[in-house]
Amino acid sequence: YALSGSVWKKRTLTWRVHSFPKSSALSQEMVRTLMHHALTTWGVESGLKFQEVGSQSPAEPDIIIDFARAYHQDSYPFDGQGGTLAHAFFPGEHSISGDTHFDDEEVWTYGSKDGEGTDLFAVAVHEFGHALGLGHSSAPDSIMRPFYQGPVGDPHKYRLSQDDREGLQQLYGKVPQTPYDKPTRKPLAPPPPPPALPPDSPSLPTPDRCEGNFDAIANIRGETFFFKGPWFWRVQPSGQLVSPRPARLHRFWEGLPARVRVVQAAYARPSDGCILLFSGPQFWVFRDRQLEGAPRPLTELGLPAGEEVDAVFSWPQNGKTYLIRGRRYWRYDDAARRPDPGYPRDLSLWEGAPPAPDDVTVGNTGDTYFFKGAHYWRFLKGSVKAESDSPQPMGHKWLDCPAPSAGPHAPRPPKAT
Amino acid sequence: AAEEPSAQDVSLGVDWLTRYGYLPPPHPAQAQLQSPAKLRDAIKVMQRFAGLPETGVLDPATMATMHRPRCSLPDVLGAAELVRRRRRRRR
Repeated sequence: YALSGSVWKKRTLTWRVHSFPKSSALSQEMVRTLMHHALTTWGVESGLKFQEVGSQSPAEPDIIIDFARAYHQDSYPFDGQGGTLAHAFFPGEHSISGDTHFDDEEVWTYGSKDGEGTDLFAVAVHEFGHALGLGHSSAPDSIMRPFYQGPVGDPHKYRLSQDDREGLQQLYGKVPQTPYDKPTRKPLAPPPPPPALPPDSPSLPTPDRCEGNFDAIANIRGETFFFKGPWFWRVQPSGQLVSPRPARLHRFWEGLPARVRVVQAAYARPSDGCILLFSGPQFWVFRDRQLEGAPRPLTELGLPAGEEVDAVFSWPQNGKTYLIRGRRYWRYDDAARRPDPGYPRDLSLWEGAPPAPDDVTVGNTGDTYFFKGAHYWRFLKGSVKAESDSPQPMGHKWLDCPAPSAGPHAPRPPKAT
Repeated sequence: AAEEPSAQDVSLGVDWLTRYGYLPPPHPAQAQLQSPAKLRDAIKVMQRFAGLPETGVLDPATMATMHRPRCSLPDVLGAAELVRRRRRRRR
């Protein structure tokens, strides 16, 4: 490995995607998710933390990510498709330090099977190595080799080579080894196997996921979590149900008090990747699977004292957090950390949305989904009008349930607004 | 003997090697010529980065590699501390 000679003094770096690829098949949500995973690849080996900040954030992020073409005001003009793919600037005090540029004329892909295009995750991991202070390496399995080596596989599973880890630890020291502060970066790791129940104890009855009526639904690092009572199911980005058997809520979310019997809403906060679980007039903040601090009152997010929520989601179009109760909703500015004035407003502004939804989440393609009962309403990316074919039965599409039999006994969707 | 690279290849090769830090940028006042040994060493280092046989000449495989997709940053940084891992030779 080679060290550039510069390194960040701080251990938490902020980042933002300032411009997106114009012609790529990758949604903005997917680009942001891939950048998050690429940064986290370095974080898990060094203890560095990366926080995505919105465009309203007063301070300029440490790492600004752009997709640009040809001459773009730095000394590394791009050369069209092929040739040079990207570059990044080493750490430092200069405003461009850490910034990372990708050639917008490349065909950026993710997980392409036929080797078509250029794998954005692989190139992003390489470039963020520079943004942290590494130069190019000649080690055969290093991600810092100067030439593009093709995709590196699933971002959830990818791990840096020894050469890259050694170079990184020269710069930032070894990652803390104690189990509690060893950061996880993969999708939240499965919980330890439950202790064998004493033979005479009745095994807890588990709910039927195909009935729907979930308490909360959230997209957490590309996986969709479906919460119901003291259980939850997980669906991977590929749409694969992790297990038909639900996982135990309190075993997985370490520190969630036993008195919390139902999670009424949940979402992953884009600014720092923390997961917020809502129950009653409070919410709990988790970093990965560990509880961070005491429960917070919903009044912090702008709701009146004693109010509860049916649904919470963050809308990538404006980085705002929407909190829904019945036919009303409030809006919270995550970046500015304050409620937006002029709320609550009527939910009918989301044309076609059902009142008091079980929860709302934004899928990996950037579309917004309202869930209620055994149905979902789909809003295309950026739209506040439900698709005309909404609602649709959710079990078959989301939870690997049998296709609904049409006919008089099919469950009728609840009335929408 | 490997065929001699064409003058154009040598010119393109030297430009590429200079761009990515293997050769010092040319200095018009000094007009220092690149000694053949320096050029050969530069080519060898580039071949190591590329995982090619370190022949020290601009053979076709080396020239082809110079057209492969890559990162824009130089491979050899002036002040870089190139860490060579000493391989303990087992007797």
